[in-house]
Amino acid sequence: SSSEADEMAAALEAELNDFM
Amino acid sequence: TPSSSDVQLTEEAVRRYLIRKPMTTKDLLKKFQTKRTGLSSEQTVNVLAQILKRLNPERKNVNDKMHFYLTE
Repeated sequence: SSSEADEMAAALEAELNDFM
Repeated sequence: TPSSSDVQLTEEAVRRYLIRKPMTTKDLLKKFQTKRTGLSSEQTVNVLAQILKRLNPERKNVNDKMHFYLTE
């Protein structure tokens, strides 16, 4: 679902937070 | 084998996409959907994060959204 995609994108961005 | 996934989340696959065009995290996640790779959501996020950290792609904002890209 798109909400799961949103959650995954948010989790990925959180993982990359320092890097980004 | 019939049970094998048709898409693999690898550094080379991510590199190919990012050389082709700038992509957001969401664009990348769409390319490696769990139903195609056989990975869990958590595995997908972790593996993709590791790959992006290694590739260290360029970043730019398009329409207020951060996009990653690579040049050859």
